[in-house]
Amino acid sequence: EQAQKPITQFFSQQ
Amino acid sequence: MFEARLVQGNLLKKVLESLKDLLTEASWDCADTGIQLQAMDNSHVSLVSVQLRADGFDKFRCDRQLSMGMNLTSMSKILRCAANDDIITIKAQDQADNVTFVFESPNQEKVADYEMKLMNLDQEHLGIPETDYAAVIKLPAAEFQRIIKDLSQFGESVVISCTKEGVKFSAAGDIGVGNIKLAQTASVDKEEEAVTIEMQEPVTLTFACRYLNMFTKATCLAPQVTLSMSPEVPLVVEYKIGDMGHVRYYLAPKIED
Repeated sequence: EQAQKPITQFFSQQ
Repeated sequence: MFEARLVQGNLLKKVLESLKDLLTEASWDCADTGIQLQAMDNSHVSLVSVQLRADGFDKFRCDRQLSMGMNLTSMSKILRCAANDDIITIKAQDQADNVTFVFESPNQEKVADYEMKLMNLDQEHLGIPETDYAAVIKLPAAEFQRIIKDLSQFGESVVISCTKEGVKFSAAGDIGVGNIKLAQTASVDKEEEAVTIEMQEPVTLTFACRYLNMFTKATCLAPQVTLSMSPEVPLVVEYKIGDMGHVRYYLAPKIED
């Protein structure tokens, strides 16, 4: 099963 | 004082059309270089980034940086009051709590102004790293919209698979399976009808149709769309805004848990 990851897991907070 | 005048006001109308389904509120960050917006959808799955360069406006003045938090549903309602050939001016005083939109008809015989309250939004800003993508696909925006719409009937996800030969979009679900293959165009009369692929390595990624469909609301902005993909990083879907900027959507891929 594939899961949707949040975009925040890929880009760091500034 | 902030003032930005755009003779081609319909570009701004189209930008709002391309945002309003994904975002309910966002901040427009204004500086002397132009206007930028970065916001995530409510579920934090996708990110939208808009850039409107100052030199793309017919008049642009921004004395000090300001962040204008807006309800985009309200902004969209106001911009729908502008005719397609209206000249649009956005104005705000420094530290103001409202913004004014002025719509002038091309012959200057009708002038309308609408004032809207600004909001204090505490928004997260994400750093988007410069990335060399494994595959960059350019295709007609209307073709991409059609493909996503057609495949959304089959399942919740679309698999985008890019090789040197071309790009394949696939979806599977209860009613069956759909595959659409686009080959790189050998020669075209019009550049905007071309499908071009720049590829370092083959990539296959899975994305939620729901978001891709919302991104295609920007089809009205540009004849071509650019898809940039690398393994296990967010897809970038980019539409140019005339020659003054872009709308970029970032969508996290679906990954095996």
